Amino acid sequence: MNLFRIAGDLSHLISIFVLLHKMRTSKSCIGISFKSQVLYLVVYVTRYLDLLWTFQHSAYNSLMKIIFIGSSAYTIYLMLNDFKPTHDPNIDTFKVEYLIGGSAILALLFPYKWTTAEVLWSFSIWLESVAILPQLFMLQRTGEAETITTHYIFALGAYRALYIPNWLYRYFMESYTDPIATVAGIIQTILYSDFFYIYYTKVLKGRKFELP
Amino acid sequence: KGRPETHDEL
Repeated sequence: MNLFRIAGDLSHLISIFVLLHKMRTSKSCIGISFKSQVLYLVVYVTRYLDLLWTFQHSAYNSLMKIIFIGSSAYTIYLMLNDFKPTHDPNIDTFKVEYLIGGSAILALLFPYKWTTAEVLWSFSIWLESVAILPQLFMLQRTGEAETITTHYIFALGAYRALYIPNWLYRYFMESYTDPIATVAGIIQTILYSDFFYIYYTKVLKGRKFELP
Repeated sequence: KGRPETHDEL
């Protein structure tokens, strides 16, 4: 465990709290892509299936996995029930079939092992790298977003971006490599880069998130 | 060491 990984995991936790806080205070899920949220739930469930047999290996990992699956399911529950009237499916129109299909193909072609658990793990890594696309697409369609929504997206993106120095550190210090996670993590960070740039130039300077 | 048997990251 190193500083980058801890910072990345904390960033992920923060993103969850920011999202739930946004929905509770504004009593709405305006600006949040339901499709991205569903993709994240699929990501966490397929990746953390190993809770069933590695639960005792690391209390930290197991606790985080439970938090990620639980909060993701809870977010979807809120979007389907309490805040359903504020969800507008007409602006959440990204075709997720391609993301799921592409991730499934990559997972089947290059898993570390051809076992169900490893293929699902690999699938979840690829799917996570693109799961934000419906959300970014929605931002692009609306052209602006509430500041708190952009904080959420930033924290979620920072999580995988911070894993990149973590993988570099582990490569040099522990000779540890995880090529699937590293390549997918870099793709994920690239997808966020435009958003990071606008977030940095606008939101951090106290202005509203608005696309140029 | 390379990759461990179980994934130790999140």
